[in-house]
Amino acid sequence: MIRINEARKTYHTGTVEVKALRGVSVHIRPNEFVAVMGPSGSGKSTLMNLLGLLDRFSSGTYVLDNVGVSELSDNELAGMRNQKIGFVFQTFNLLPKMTALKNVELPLLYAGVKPVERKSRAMTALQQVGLEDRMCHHPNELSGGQNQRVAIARALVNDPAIILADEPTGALDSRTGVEIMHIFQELHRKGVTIVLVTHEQEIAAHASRILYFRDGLLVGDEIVENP
Amino acid sequence: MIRINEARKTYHTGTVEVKALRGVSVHIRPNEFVAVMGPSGSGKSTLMNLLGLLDRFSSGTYVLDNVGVSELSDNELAGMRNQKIGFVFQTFNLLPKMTALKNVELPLLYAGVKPVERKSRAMTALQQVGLEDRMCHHPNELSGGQNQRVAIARALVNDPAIILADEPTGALDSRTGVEIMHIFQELHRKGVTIVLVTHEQEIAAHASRILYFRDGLLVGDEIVENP
Ligand SMILES: Nc1ncnc2c1ncn2[C@@H]1O[C@H](COP(=O)(O)OP(=O)(O)OP(=O)(O)O)[C@@H](O)[C@H]1O
Ligand SMILES: Nc1ncnc2c1ncn2[C@@H]1O[C@H](COP(=O)(O)OP(=O)(O)OP(=O)(O)O)[C@@H](O)[C@H]1O
Ligand SMILES: [Mg+2]
Ligand SMILES: [Mg+2]
Repeated sequence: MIRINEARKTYHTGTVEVKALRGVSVHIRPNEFVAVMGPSGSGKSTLMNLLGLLDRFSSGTYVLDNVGVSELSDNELAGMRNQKIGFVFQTFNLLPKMTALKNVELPLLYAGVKPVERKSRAMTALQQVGLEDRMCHHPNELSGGQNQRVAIARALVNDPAIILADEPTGALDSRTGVEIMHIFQELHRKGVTIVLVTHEQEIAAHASRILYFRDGLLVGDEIVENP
Repeated sequence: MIRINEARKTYHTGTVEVKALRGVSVHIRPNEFVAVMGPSGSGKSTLMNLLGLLDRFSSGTYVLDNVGVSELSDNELAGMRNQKIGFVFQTFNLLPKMTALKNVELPLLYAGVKPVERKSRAMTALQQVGLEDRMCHHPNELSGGQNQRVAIARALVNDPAIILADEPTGALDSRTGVEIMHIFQELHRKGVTIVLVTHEQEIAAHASRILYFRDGLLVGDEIVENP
């Protein structure tokens, strides 16, 4: 389902080159639940942005559901992303001028869903993360953990086949974090493929496989016993 | 040093009232190292913003170093904040159009420090958090954990007497998180007063006292054995 080969990503900042990914190859099968761990700056978010079709590799190939991603136009990438992928950003990336409800409706708006159905599905997603009484708040009127949960609701609302979550419990207390992991486990049981970046062992323990990054390279790949 | 009494904070969003703090009283002595824990939305960041003079209470009193804060003008608050308090925001709040170095220089600029000394002190703070080779990067060219460390460096650079850190290790892997806690412990040994919000027990264990919040109220206050 997700097959990347010799993926490299180099950023150019002024005269400096940062090799964020230095030749990463990995195969993620349908309905796998994979955790990604590694030190700060090791390339995890860069990998997630590339998997999520938000950016392009400098070199290497990416086949997603038998489609060679590098041959797609930007519009085709955006369409595929909207249909198949739910993305939880490490820094939430909510639109500040919209309410929580409108932020969660966005993927449905893009998919052409009608207003009444959009609102009802967005409200259901917000209920799932415990925020129905905050749906009219703007991001600056919400706590850090509430904003993170709005970002999670937005990633789920379009029933994607793949969820890419970049540190989805980073701003949550343990109990709320466990509730979110139960949502992910439930989606996993229903067939969703999940790739989740985390720096917490107890969160990674919910996955069935853990990928370890260091300095832009994959340095470990292990099966989790009894996830 | 920090004495708040019956502090209340109510937000008004449209027609809805959110009672974020519902009567909080606490006394923090000089050179204490206090952790603050509690569920998402329980009022921790609200308390930190009020302690950090970034916002005003709806009612209640706040005495900081024998000064009654409610009698100060906005300019006097800003001056006191710049002199005494280093603040690490939960969502970093870095200026996107400035480099990491310029972001860290900001408190020194406000304090009237000359350019050469400003640059040298900002570079030292960035070295302390392991980011000297990223000082010319902008926030959008940095990883989540790197941005968090820039926010930490900015809080330390003016040698404040009080550090208020809202989830300062939330985006950091365990090892980098431990390095940051060592920085805080070193500052604590030198006499700094530290109040730190966290949802991780291993981080709270570095403090000497833990305050527990729930629904806008202080529900627990315990001494940590052998911090
Ligand atoms: N500007 C605002 N306007 C309206 N409501 C607000 C505003 N800021 C915060 N709130 C509400 O006040 C409550 C407390 O928020 P606060 O940010 O203090 O929580 P917190 O304990 O820091 O949570 P977290 O652990 O998720 O960061 C939340 O329910 C939030 O929705
Ligand atoms: N747009 C960019 N321009 C230049 N360098 C970048 C850019 N984005 C990321 N980097 C650099 O690439 C490296 C990898 O960043 P990435 O965000 O993938 O790390 P990460 O593993 O997600 O870290 P964290 O755990 O701190 O979030 C970092 O050293 C970062 O400074
Ligand atoms: Mg990251
Ligand atoms: Mg908060």
